[in-house]
Amino acid sequence: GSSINWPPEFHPGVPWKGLQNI
Amino acid sequence: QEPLTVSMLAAAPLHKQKQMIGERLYPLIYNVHTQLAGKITGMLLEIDNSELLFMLESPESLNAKVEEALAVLHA
Repeated sequence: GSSINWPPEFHPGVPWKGLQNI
Repeated sequence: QEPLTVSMLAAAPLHKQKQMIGERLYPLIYNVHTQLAGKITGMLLEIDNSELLFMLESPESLNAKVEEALAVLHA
């Protein structure tokens, strides 16, 4: 099925990937 | 921990700016919504940096946005 991966989850200490496509 | 400022953010690359804000935002949200803190923080990081900085200094604004995010999550 189509898994919706939103919202991206923030984890402290882990590089934020939510906006990597900018 | 000293407050995050516009100049501190401006010195960092764009993706790193969101990271810096997220590191400040997450613990505030975690205090109230432990289970959903990661997702709520992720949602709020889509907001403009200038507004995010304001929210870090304004618990009322932050709470309002957190409630909005929760409403969207539960929709």
